[in-house]
Amino acid sequence: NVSTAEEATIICDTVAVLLA
Amino acid sequence: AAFPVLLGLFESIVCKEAMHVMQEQGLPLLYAAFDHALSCERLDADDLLLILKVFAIHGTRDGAERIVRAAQLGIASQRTMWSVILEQFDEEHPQSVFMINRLKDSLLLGTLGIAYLQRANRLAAVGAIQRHPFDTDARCRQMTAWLRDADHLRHLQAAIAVAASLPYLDQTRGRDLLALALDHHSPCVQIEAAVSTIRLGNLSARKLLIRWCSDPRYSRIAMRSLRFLGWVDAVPAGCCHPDFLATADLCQWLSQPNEYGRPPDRIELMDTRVLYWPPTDDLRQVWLFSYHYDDHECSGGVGMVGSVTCSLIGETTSDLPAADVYALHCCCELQNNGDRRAPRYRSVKAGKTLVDRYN
Repeated sequence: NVSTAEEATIICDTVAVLLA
Repeated sequence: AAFPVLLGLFESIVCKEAMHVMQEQGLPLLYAAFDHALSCERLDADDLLLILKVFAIHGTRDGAERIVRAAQLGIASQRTMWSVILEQFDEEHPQSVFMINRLKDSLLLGTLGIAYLQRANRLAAVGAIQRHPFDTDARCRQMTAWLRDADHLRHLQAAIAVAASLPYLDQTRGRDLLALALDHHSPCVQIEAAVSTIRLGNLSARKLLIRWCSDPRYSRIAMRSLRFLGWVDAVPAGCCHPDFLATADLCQWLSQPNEYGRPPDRIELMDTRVLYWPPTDDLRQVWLFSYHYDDHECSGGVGMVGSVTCSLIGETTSDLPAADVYALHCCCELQNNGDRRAPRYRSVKAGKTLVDRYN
């Protein structure tokens, strides 16, 4: 589960890298 | 390979702050990825459908617009994932009416078209939409084709959804569909058509529902329909007997689309007993039934009811002694539960050792 804003930020950054 | 895992995390958010970050930063990335995939026609259907599922779960207008666009383009319209995507659009979903209205003039095929009809039925039933999108001549032609399809397993869900839509259609337009649905070779469609007939004011179909209650193969559906109509008292007394309910349970399990897709042609009680069942650690009544399909290659098997209803298709047959079948089911349930007592490999010997230890 994603339970903090920090975790969510890491996921979004990873998605950004992956899609780039 | 990482992408589906990351997308899964968009569905597992448990705090408001994380949700805010995902929607402000994450979703725009997925919108861009989706738009890019469409513009350069590099479509990986699996990834795209997973993205659409995330959009559906988050309920944003930007996401719903992209779902509509993908549906209009008919992207992977045969995939069952479309059912999962559109199932999100219930009466609580902020974009349900938008989605239904935007797709009302598009001819949607395959699973996508069926899922759209099912959603429209649901939203019409709760009054969220005033006019059912299938209440048009073109859509009625599509629904007629679904009802007439001879390959009934392929379009069974569609035919059931058509039968359920009849109360929301213009009566002149729906009359022929109703006749077809009542005469459909699948009792599941006939039952749904009977419910629609009753909802349209003709109560004579009530006895049809009561009759289907007494057939364990269709009893569950007929009883649910009677309950839906507020006629719980009409369920025949014999349908509440534990043996009958257990038979009906297995028939329902066998009817799932990923099992046989329809109830068996014959089903017989093979064994029932009360025993201490290790997977649930309690004393309970369990049943075994042998079932048969007239036209199926594997022809039939044995199913168990009382704990986890299922049939170990290909592993158990009615030639096996009942104790051996219980033993295999015991192993299977313990394995699925991740129980420390579970044997590494399923076998009659390992299962019997476990069952005998407690009984």
